[in-house]
Amino acid sequence: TNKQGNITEFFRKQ
Amino acid sequence: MFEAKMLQSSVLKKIIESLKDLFSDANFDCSSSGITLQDMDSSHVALCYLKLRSDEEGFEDYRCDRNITLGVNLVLMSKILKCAGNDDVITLRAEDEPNILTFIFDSKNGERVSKYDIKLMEIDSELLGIPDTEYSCVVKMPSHEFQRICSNLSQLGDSVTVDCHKEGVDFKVAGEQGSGAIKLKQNTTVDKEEDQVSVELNEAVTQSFALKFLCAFTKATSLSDTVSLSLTQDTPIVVEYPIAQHGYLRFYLAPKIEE
Repeated sequence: TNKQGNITEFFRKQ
Repeated sequence: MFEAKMLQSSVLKKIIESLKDLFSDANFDCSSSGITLQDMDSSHVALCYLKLRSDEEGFEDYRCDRNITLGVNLVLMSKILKCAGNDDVITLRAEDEPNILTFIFDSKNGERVSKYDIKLMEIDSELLGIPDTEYSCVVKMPSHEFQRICSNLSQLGDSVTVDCHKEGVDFKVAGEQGSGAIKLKQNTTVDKEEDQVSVELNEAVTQSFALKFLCAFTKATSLSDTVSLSLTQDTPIVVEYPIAQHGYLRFYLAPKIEE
């Protein structure tokens, strides 16, 4: 099974 | 004072229609260089980024004396924009410390002028820094083709595997009741550029994504004849719709990663 990634894991908060 | 006069209200209508279902409240950041909007969906899986440049031809007039943020409910904005004719010229106007955003719709023949005010909202959203990176693979295709692929494959499953290689790009779905696969071959010899499928490949990529979000992104199809998909292994896909004479609308979607 695949786990849905979260966009905040990839782009840092500014 | 902020004032932006857009020659075609249909462009703004299409942008808001394509965003409002996933991104209900959003901040429009206005500066002298143009209007940007960045927003995440409520589950923080997808992100949109809109850029409308002030120096492009789509704006007849553009003035922004100081940087302002306009927090808007996009569902309400969509209702207001439905009051505009597709050929109307639309002016957005706000004060320097705004509570209200004003919409003015001028009909082409100059006989009808409508004015609507909406209350602005304080939206607490954190901006994410999106790095300007080179992707392993960039696929460009007709936007209606991508819409059809997403729609077709969503009949059978929740996630699509996108496989970019040097011959083209494969889209595959495997559900409990069946499976499907669509193979697109690179085709840069057709006459019209907007009908071409092109694959720029530095490295092959195979990655799965939730079809629910990709299908939602394709609501932007009418904004552009073409769409580009940028992929790098284990990073979000970028789905970009160029907006003629204005800029672009990009969607980012986090991948599904094997556990």
